[in-house]
Amino acid sequence: DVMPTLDMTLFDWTDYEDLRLDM
Amino acid sequence: PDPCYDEKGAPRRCIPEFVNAAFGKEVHASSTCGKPPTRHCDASDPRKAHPASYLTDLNNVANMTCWRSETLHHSPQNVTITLSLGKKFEVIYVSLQFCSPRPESAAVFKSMDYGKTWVPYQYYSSQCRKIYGKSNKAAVTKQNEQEALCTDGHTDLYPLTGGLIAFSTLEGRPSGQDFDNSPVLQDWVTATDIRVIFSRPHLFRELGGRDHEDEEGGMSSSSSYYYAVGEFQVGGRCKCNGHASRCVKDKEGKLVCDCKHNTEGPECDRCKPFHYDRPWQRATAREANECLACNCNLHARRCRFNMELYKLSGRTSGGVCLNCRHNTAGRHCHYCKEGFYRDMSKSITDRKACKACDCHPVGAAGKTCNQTTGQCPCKDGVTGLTCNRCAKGYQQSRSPVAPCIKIP
Repeated sequence: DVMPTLDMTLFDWTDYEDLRLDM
Repeated sequence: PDPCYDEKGAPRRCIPEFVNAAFGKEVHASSTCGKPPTRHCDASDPRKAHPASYLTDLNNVANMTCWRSETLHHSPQNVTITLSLGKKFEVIYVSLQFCSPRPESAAVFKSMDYGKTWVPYQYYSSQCRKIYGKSNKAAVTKQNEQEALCTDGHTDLYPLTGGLIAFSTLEGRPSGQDFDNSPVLQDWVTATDIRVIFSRPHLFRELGGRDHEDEEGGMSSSSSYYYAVGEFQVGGRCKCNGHASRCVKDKEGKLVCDCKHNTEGPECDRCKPFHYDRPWQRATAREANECLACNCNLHARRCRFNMELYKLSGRTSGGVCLNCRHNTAGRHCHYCKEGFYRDMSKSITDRKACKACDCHPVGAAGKTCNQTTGQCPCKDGVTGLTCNRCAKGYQQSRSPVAPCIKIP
């Protein structure tokens, strides 16, 4: 079975704003 | 057919033809008659002029044109003639045919740096020791192959006209038989300029230098003298180190080798850009020693030579590519740079041979993938080439730090 790709909208970025800005 | 390549196109040694390198070249004489005019010499009258250009003009045996010095009086005075060849030549002989009696003492010099420095080539004197401090019986050995000798030959007063001074650069030099393998002799025959200094005439020795004034001078006078030369020849080849079959004039009118074998420079004395895979070498009868292009798999335009790598490779390849493009790296641009991996469906010479890793910003633990397989380093529970999916038994979480968690 092929798993779905990671859905970026499901992540909670509250504590990881820096990480998101790095992308 | 190009003499620098055989019938199959393989490079082979080639050399320009043997010529009189002096022909038509500029000569400077320290003394030339006719200024002011005398009875027999008038610089302003073509019929009575004896300019230095006559030394290297067309040699007509029936009507030899002669350069002539001023008439000199009193003590012996040096008269110098200097020939500029315009580039490096490999000189095999130097000869002078006189219209006056030959000098009693003369010296031939050469320059390899367009007249900045001079080294003696050959001395002529009936008194070698006294005039030049040289023995007339010295022999050349392998230890002193670049030494000028002194000979008492070619110095007789007779013939009074038409006498010759001739010097062969390789004669009697032990390595002359193995010229290809003798850098010392290759250097010895190399010259950009030839200078001859006439030091003493015969009159001074034979007649004791008695002073008899004579308006015109000439050899009838007991102590006045002049030097006159009809032909100044320098036999040799344009020096191209075995990488050109001819010399041509460049845009500025300078004589240069028409270089082949991926070489360049006035004497084909260096490798062309991007042909630095092995060190430059002179061509020999056995081996053309052509310059080889660096192997950069079409990803670089520049390279440099590294002697260490050349030796390590068994003296086969020392080129190091510079500024590999198309995301390649390595001395031959033969692998992919960090952050890229090799697409094995394409040739390494293909512009798209290296693909970006494209590691997932959340699923991957880094941005650098395996350069061969393209596999990114995945976080726990993440799978896929770019780490963009949760592995079997895992599901997506809400934490970007641990994007996949085990299903309870």
